[in-house]
Amino acid sequence: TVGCVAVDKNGNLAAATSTGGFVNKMVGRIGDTPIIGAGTYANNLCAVSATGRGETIIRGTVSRDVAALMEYKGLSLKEAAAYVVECNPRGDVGLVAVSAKGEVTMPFNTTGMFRACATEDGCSEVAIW
Amino acid sequence: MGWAIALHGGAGDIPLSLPADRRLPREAALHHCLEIGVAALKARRHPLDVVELVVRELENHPNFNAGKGSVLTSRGTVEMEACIMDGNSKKCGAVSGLTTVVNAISLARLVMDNTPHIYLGFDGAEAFAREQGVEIVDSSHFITPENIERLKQAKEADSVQIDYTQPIQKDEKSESPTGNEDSQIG
Repeated sequence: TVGCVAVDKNGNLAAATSTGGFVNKMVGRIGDTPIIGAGTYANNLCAVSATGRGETIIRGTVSRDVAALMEYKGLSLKEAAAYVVECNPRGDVGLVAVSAKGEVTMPFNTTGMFRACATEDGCSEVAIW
Repeated sequence: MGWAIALHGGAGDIPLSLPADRRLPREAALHHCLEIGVAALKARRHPLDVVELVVRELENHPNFNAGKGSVLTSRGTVEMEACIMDGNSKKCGAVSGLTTVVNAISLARLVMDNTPHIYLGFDGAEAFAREQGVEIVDSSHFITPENIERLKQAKEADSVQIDYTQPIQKDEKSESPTGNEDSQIG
């Protein structure tokens, strides 16, 4: 799975995810990637792209949950994303997300996640574990 | 508040012992894609265009599980899927079951922009791709020797693997593979 989330200086947000799924998956199997609110979601507060075990991410409506915690509980992007990853089965979920304020977070509960981020104030990171 | 971008190339049981010849090309690709996204944001491109641009680059990189380098189904075929969503309008587009479209993410964008629907799948999505004139190739374009090997191993282990379970190198095969549930879900 690959994904990208972005916010411009006016607070416009977008999310995109693409994948081949599981090795040896059944023909016709749909994963979390194309399911709005599971592997991919964006509203006016944040944009989220998830990766990991698709069936877990669908059951957990992972990307919508991040947005909902921000929308209904007023959590920050980092708090919301960390909580959602924490609440899902270990080893199954990772995500990248940005907020309308220009925050970035990339939590995961797997061994690793290929990831990269950059912000206008000069922060930048490329990491795996 | 300023611009920001984040991208991923998949998560899973990525072993800390990942050899450099597997790690370095992926890290270089992440740097490359990040630079493309940052340049587009600095050029004041809309975030929708930015995320589509970056995911297209990642799809075209054979080391990531999307587009070229997509993993194989139990029948040894490729079925790709993608989704894109705009925050302000909540407009979105999604496609599944693609076998010939080079960039699934761009077809998802066209579903969002050019149809009253959100999601097209399988034959309908393939027909829409031809109608929209997006780049299509023979399915063999997406299949890499590494993923043929991974499918073989998954079948032998009678399991499925998420991104980044590494094919067991032939020389390692002499040892009885310690594959257990964890190593298989990686």
